[in-house]
Amino acid sequence: VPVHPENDSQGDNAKLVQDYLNKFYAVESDPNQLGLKINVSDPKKLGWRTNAESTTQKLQKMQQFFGLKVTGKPDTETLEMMKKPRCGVPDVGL
Amino acid sequence: YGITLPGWKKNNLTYRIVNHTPDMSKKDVDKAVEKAFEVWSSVTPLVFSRIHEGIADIMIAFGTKAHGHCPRYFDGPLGILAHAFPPGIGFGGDVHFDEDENWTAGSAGFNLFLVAAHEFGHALGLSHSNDQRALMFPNYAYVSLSEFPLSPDDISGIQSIYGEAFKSQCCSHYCAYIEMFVVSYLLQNLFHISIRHLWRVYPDNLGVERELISTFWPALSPGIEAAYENNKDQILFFKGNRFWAVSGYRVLLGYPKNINTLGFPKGVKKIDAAVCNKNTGKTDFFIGDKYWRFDENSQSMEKGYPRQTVKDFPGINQKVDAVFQQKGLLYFFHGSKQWEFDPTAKKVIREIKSNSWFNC
Repeated sequence: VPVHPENDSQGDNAKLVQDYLNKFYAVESDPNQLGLKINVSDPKKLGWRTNAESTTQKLQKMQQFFGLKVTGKPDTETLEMMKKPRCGVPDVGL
Repeated sequence: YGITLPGWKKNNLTYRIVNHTPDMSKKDVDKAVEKAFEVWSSVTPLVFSRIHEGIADIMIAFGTKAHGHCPRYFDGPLGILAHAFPPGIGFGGDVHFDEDENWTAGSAGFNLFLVAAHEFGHALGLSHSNDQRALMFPNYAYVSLSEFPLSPDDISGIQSIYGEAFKSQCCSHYCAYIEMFVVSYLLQNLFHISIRHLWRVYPDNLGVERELISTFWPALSPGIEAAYENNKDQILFFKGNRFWAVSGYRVLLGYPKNINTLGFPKGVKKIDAAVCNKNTGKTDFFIGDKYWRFDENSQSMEKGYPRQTVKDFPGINQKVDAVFQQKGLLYFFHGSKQWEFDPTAKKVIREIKSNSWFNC
């Protein structure tokens, strides 16, 4: 089946955006807790703060942080910023 | 800036380099790490000591992808370069560098000193800043290593956690970074200007103030190469074949202009240094091993120039990086040296280090 490059790159971009927002715009739990073995049967017990913010809200937060136009959409400028080499520490509260 | 409180509850912190990257010599890695800690110790009361065994407050390691028990993973070349954890026990304060990157001591690849200084900011309790000029901005940006890497935003952030450096350290952290790009006596104060910063030196050891040039004059482009104050209390800044005239904080209309409007021939592409003799109203422009004299009153270049600098200023036989006049004496800068020159006796009085104005 011919792969449509534009679909392919759209898929790549969607993955890039999701990965970026999960890494840097999802609230991170205390790293010292993460090192322990945690029972995954009941997420509630995990004590994780599930991050209910939608992708659009996180994207708007990222655009605001970097002084980009806050559109909530992965426009070219936003994608360019996401591809720049950077620090792995989240941009929102640890 | 952003902070992750409460920060460390002590000022004496230990660090340990657990392993080294094969990209650089061990000596270069050690030096980059030491210099990166100096950046923070120079503006706070913090003191960093290296240990070679056991558990340090700040454990520094290179790893790839999933590394040790670290809950965060690296992603191969580019993307994430490094990460660090805020002060605390266990992972707290630890700093990890992605070994899949190309670490260097220069501008190629990723400069280890700059990335380490950023990550140590996290290890001390800073989070990311959205000020694009701040070291704590998330994205990597190479800046000249002759520049002190902290912006006012970074300094405010770290001092909000640990307070200021002790007075005795007043200007020492600038010493390693003073590159004479421009020095000038402006607005009754001595100013040193480097690529992006302005250093105002107050008399009688009252200290040094450092600001971004863009704070005073946003319209000026970074990388000023020469500056002087004329006899009309205007300041002229030079970069390449253009110059700006400012009065106070205002850039005068119609600038920048081309330097050949001052009378320089087309072949002159830039000015190395300039100084105006307020008594005679003449400005000397130094270019390479020659100088030109400009009459501020008639606004024209004097006849018979350029002349060999060393002929009229015996002993000044190097390219002039910067020059200024104070109390009738001239101070010529080249690299890490300066020469105090008596224009009346036409001789060099003494040679001193160029950062002597910062109590270094």
